[in-house]
Order: sequence, then structure tokens, then C-alpha cells
Amino acid sequence: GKKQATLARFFSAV
Amino acid sequence: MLEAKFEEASLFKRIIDGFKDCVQLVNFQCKEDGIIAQAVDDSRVLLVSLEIGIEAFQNYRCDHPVTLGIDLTSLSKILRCGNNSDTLTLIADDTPDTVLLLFEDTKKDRVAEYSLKLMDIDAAFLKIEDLAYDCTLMMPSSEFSKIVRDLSQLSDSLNIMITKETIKFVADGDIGSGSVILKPFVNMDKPEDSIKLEMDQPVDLTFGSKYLLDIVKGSALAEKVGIRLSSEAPALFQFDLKSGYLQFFLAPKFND
Repeated sequence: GKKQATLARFFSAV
Repeated sequence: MLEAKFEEASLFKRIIDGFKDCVQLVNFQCKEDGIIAQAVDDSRVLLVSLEIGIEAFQNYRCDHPVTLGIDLTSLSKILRCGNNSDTLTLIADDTPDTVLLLFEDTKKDRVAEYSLKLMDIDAAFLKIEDLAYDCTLMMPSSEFSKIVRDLSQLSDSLNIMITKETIKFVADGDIGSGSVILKPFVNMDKPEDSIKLEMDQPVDLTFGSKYLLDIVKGSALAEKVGIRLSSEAPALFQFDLKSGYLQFFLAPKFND
């Protein structure tokens, strides 16, 4: 299955 | 001194209702040119970004930048006390402990005044640069909302696939599967019903249904929703206000 990514993967400050 | 007057309390209610179920504590930054707010949900998957420009207000005045730290659950309780057609003025001094909400029914000379205690919320403000997207889709928000509500009954994941001429939403779950396929089209008589698609590259992305269910609560704000997708960035869902917007940035699901 697929795993939920968090925003930290894209935005460094989150 | 902040004095921000909405012609109708219902606008501010719809804005708050649009994101109160996914984030709770929010700093509203009030400046000369309007109010902005940003918050990330507890799971760090969904980011909400709000901008209310001056034109969205009947009157707006903010001599000195001020941050209002607000618990949205508490704010919602107070917003329910006003009538939709009342005017609503937010009032705060330059170093406020509270924000005043003034509901006025000019026809009846009825004035209701509530004060909401502010909170010290420790949250970083993120400067979001313009991200590059592979697809930009504009469609009726009610239609998007229905697709999300329908398909999320079947699965906790919703797949969005876009190719040159086709937008496909798919849910595949334990009880069965479902899909909705749309094509871009222009409705000359009712332009707001049109579906517009700009595609640089096809996308095939999967999102958590529960986050999409939160996002579609913004549908009460605008007839259209703008959806921008990329395999390299969080998806952006945007509801435009007369001046400003409510944006949701959603991280996708990935193959492990």
C-alpha cells in the first residue's frame, strides 16, 4: 500500500 | 488599532467553517493590507493558508500590525451567536488580550457584543514560494465536493489521475470500487459550471480521503475550486474570495 507523506518532505519549516 | 468590518457575518462564518475542523489554534496576522493566517493539522499532512484582502471587508483599518491567537472552537461558538445578515466588526487594540466581535442588525437597532480571549500560539509562519505544478484544474466546487464525499465512502485513499483529456477520480476499497471521469468543457451559458484543465505532464496521485473531506468544507466559500497537482509538491486546493483566498496544501501518499 501507499504511505502518507508529511509536509516536511516538501516544506523544511513544517 | 484593528477595526475590520464584514458586511455580512456569514462571510467570516463560512471562512472559519471552511477550516475549523482540521486545525484548532491559529494566529491571525492583521496588517495594513488585510488579514493572513496559516496553520498545519496535527498530523502535519495538511496546511491551511488564508488571506482576506481589504476588498473583502466593508471597512478595514489596521494602523499597527497585530497577531490574534485564536482557538477556532471558541471562535465558532461566538460566531454562532450572530445572525448571518448582521454586520460583524472585529476590534482589537495594539497589544490585545482579547478581540471584540460586534454583531449589528441595522434594521432592528440590535447590537450584540462578544469578547474572545486570545492565546499565545507558538507557530512558525511559512513563506510558501510559488511551486511548479504539472496540472491545473478548475472545476465547480460543489461537483468536486460530491466526488470526494461519494468516493471516500469506499476507501480511505482517493486517486486522482490526469491525462491530456481526462480527469479520473478512483477509490478502491474493501466493499468495492468507484470512479468518476470528467472531461474539460466550456459552458457558455453558465461559465461557473465549466471544467478547465491545463496539463504540462500527466499526474497519478493518491490522497488520504479524510483530508480531502476536510478540504471540501471550503466549498461554501466559492463556486469554483482550483486544484494544482504535481508529483514533486503538495497538491494545492484553492477557494477564492472576492479578495483573497483559502488554500489547502496536501501532502500525497507515496509508494513505500
